[in-house]
Amino acid sequence: SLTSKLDAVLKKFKGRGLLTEKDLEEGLREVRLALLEADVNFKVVKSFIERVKGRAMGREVMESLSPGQQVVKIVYEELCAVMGEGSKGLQLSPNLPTVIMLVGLQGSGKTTTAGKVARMFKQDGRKALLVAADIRRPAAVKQLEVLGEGLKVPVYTPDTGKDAVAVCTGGVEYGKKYGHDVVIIDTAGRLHIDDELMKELICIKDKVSPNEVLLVVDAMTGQDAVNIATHFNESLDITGVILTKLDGDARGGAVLSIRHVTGKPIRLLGMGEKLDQLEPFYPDRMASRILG
Amino acid sequence: LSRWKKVDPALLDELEEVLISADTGVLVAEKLIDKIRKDKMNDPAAVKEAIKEGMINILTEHEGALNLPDAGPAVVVIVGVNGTGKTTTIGKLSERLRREGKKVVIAAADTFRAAAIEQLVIWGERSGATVIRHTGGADPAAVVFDALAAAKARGADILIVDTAGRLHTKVNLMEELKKIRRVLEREHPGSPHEILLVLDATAGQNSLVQARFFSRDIGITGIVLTKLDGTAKGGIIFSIMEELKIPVKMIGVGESIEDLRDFHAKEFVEALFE
Ligand SMILES: Nc1nc2c(ncn2[C@@H]2O[C@H](COP(=O)(O)OP(=O)(O)OP(=O)(O)O)[C@@H](O)[C@H]2O)c(=O)[nH]1
Ligand SMILES: Nc1nc2c(ncn2[C@@H]2O[C@H](COP(=O)(O)OP(=O)(O)OP(=O)(O)O)[C@@H](O)[C@H]2O)c(=O)[nH]1
Ligand SMILES: [Mg+2]
Ligand SMILES: [Mg+2]
Repeated sequence: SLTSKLDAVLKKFKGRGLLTEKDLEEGLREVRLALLEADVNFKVVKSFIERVKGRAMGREVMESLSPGQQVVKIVYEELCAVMGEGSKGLQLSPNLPTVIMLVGLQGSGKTTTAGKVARMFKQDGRKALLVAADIRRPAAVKQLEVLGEGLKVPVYTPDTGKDAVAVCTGGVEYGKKYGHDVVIIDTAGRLHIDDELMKELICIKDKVSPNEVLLVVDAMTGQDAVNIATHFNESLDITGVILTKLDGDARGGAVLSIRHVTGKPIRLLGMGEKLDQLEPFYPDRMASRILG
Repeated sequence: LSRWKKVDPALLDELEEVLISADTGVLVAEKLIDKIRKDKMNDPAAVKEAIKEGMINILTEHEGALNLPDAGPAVVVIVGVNGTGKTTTIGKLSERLRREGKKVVIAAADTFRAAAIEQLVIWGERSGATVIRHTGGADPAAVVFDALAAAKARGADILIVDTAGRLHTKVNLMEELKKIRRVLEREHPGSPHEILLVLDATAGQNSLVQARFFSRDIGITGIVLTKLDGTAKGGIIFSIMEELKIPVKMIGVGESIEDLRDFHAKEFVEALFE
């Protein structure tokens, strides 16, 4: 564990009196390794370690009988602080329908998450509508239709020849017309560096004024999380992040990177392939997971 | 890097960061940089070239193209965690084989995920391959059994098996893969000839864990690294190569049918530094 690694490193210095700054830096190298191994972006790690060091230079650590334990406590507290508020999920806006737009890279889990979000609102007695705006991926519309069928949630699908923007505006109008409480838009996966496709998202946002633009991110995302989050946030001013596939053993350091560069809240966690596997976000649990 | 006039610790630190930001992980980055430190080089340009050479050496240690023998049919099984690009890669591979004059049969053995079969059927149509399928919820091993029989009956050159995405931590799902492998071994001795693990270049250190588990549980003969058209560099393959000796055989560079390329170590290393 990180605590035992840190204790081992810092113990060899304790013998000769107070810990020095140099000793502490040796211990912080272990923290750096742990965070990098957890996929936290190296720039984010640098600035995070600086903050930890600033706090760790105090007497609580330097004169402690178990400095390793003290450092881990500070790391954990700082991680929790960066994680932000815990979140139980998504709320309806006062003006109905609430429009929620899901965006993100290819394969991150948007379509599945759209189904999960629809189920969550339905469980709450709300009338949900799914909008199948991915007209690119083979059988993407069918995939959302199958999910909607299983939930008994209607799915607004494209007329042939319509583009993604038209599907979204049509879907929201349909939702308004038939009194839906929430309209959930599933968009096609795309690269943050694909200007044309990013423009498409900006256009959709412009036309339907969503209450939520949620970035769906795979928990196993590596160093690239910074690029992805920055581009999507700068283009769309996202309102939050949904992290998926946390039922695996990925440490999820991407979350720290995303929080660091966007400051946007983590709203929900995908914990499996079934539509009931959507959970609230607990910052302290995420911090423990990243620390390993 | 061109602003460095001499080799000093700051330059080496910067190079280490380039590697880490490419998802090589700290161990690989330090190993490559330490070798430079030991060799006491003093020309910055030479340093970069030496690192590239060290990286190419790791990758070429265990190289290999796709092994598709004349085995009536040769069998390729595609596996990996959820969303990495397995089904799309099969569409691309099937089209490449068609252009090589090969007859391809595809087994739609993802009987779990919504519209997985429909997605694969479209790729089959696009690449002129026959897709063998059952209804949703069927036993994947049964689909594989039937697809193998159909491939033999039709004189197909290649059978490609699409499997459902699965996290390596789910024991029952890994058992399902083992069963598929056993069916192939029993019904067509010598097969499967390739078990390809599809990894997403955007993933970080977990790709190494995935490779370890899949390798241990069903054996992996090669890797396909997808989504290299993004900004992620896929540097995790150095660790995978060193620890598991599994060659990267192909890379995915986009969502279109022709976006599949053979893996070339030198090109990969050059792209990492771009
Ligand atoms: N284990 C696990 N799998 C998930 C989770 N969320 C989604 N998946 C799976 O991940 C894969 C990709 O999910 P999709 O919903 O198709 O992803 P997507 O973002 O819509 O993909 P594109 O539309 O191609 O960009 C599927 O196999 C899903 O079942 C999760 O929380 N846990
Ligand atoms: N940019 C890019 N996208 C890719 C590449 N390969 C696949 N994709 C996209 O990634 C998404 C997921 O691809 P799939 O083929 O459905 O992945 P999968 O592994 O079969 O997914 P599951 O069966 O749900 O586990 C789709 O949107 C694909 O178009 C690639 O090389 N580059
Ligand atoms: Mg989708
Ligand atoms: Mg698939």
